[in-house]
Amino acid sequence: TGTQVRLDSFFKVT
Amino acid sequence: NALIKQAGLLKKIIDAIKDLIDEATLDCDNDGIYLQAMDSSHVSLVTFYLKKNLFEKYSCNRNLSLGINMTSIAKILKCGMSDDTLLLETNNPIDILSFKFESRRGHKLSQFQLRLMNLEMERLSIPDTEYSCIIEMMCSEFSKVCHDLATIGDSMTITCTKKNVTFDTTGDLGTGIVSLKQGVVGSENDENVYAASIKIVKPVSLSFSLRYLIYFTKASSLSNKVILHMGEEVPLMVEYKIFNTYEEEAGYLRYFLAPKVNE
Repeated sequence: TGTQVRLDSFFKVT
Repeated sequence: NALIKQAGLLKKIIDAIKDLIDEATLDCDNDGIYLQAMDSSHVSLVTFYLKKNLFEKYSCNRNLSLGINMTSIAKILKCGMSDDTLLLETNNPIDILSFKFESRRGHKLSQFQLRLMNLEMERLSIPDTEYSCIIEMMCSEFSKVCHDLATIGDSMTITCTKKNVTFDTTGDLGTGIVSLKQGVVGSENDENVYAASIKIVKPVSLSFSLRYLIYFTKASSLSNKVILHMGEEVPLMVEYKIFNTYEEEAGYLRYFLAPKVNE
């Protein structure tokens, strides 16, 4: 149930 | 060069992350050892920090990045006994990590060497977040809630208010809901037992994959308590504090999990 969001959209690559 | 009094502690830490990530770098400096890695589907991130005071002796005179295969390090740690002392050392050039186990009575010494890897890891910056709700509860309770609800559904909604925190799921067979009240519920061996300790700025309700939450509960042996940090539109942070043999706080293991959303 629900769509899994990816973590990349919250944390930026340094 | 790091000497840990109980090899079993490092084994517990690695066992708590090895099914989630394949490879990672151990970043060592004079203050301690840091690891950060995302799972292959980029849904969760694990970080740990082992502070200098976790070790009986610790020295690191220049910054090092040690590329580790998690399955391999877990195999080596399995060769030691949990109450062995463990000395970790790198050589120069840095291509191996050596593990020297010594039994508590000193009658058995064993040494293993782990070949290090050249890893080009992406480093993510984790922003400092003001979480809306911080929930502290017993690890065993959190683990039971996740395992129980996973028998019913595949995701769990965590709803936190001032008075309680509820965990609920829906599946083909029906629904399940567990609610823990805020506050101390009693005393056990002179230690307060919380249903849940809730610090709240604003109520939050978010859904997460139970498969990942169950991975995280493998860290339950590190600490009595788990701390859930929740905020609107930010990943959940599940934190287990790490203590040294003198019961001083000596680091943490943190998991971050992106939420599930309804279209």
